[in-house]
Parts: sequence; structure tokens; C-alpha cells
Amino acid sequence: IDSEDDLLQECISSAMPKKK
Amino acid sequence: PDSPLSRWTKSLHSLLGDQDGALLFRTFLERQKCVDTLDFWFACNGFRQMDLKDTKTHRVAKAIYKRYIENNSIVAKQLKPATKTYIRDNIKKQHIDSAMFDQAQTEIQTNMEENAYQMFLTSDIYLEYV
Repeated sequence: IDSEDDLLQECISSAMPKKK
Repeated sequence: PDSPLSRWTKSLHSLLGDQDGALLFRTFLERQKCVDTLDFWFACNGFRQMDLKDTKTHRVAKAIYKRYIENNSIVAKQLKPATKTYIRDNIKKQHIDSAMFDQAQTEIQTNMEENAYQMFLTSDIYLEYV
């Protein structure tokens, strides 16, 4: 099971802009 | 005329929509010791896109609350007391919805637009990049 920190990081990364 | 750099100066939103822009702004905020505000802003966007039926979404809402709002972090300091109370009550009642951080995100964004973003556009790190 993922730790809270991992979940939070995953959430932040999912919203970061991707290289075009 | 529509280079990334000209877009960065257009608005905070266009800066954060560009990968290089967002990374450079992040580095700037790290130096200013307020990178949490940007991470919180992205966390709110990420959270809004999560599936409310997924139990993970509840854990993420709690994690955002604990990391940025419950304590006396820079994010918490910039939020109105009523906004923090609203989120705290939602978490307590396990009332999770996609828009629960919207008001908080707007407050942080307005603060960034008026302060950090303006400072960034005249900062050494930005001018060196340009």
C-alpha cells in the first residue's frame, strides 16, 4: 500500500505539464 | 512572438502550463522557501481529476490536508481561516468532493500572481534563462 507521501507526489506529478 | 518565454510573461497560468516554465518557477520558489505553494497548486489540479469512487482519492484529500493545511505551513498561512475550516470539516465528515480545494487553490493562486510571479519575472534566475 502506498504511503501518503507517495500518493501526494503522484497526485502532484499527474498535474505537472508534460513536454510537448 | 509566441515563444515559450513570451507566453511565460502573459500570465501565471501560461507559465505553469509550460514544462520548462513550471520547473524554473519551482526552482525560484525553492530559493524563496515557498515551493509548497506551487506543489499545493498542482496537487489541487491533480486531485480535481481523480475518481471520487476510488478510495485512493480520499487518502489523497487527507494527505493534502495534513501536508499543507492542518499545520502552520506557508500554504496555511496564506489561506483565509474560513477556507481552512471548510476543508477541515469536509475531511472530518469524510465529505470528499472534487471542488473541495478550489477556494483554497484560488487564494494561493491570487497570492502567487500578486507576489511570487511578479518577483520571478524580475529575478536573476529568470533573466539568466532569458
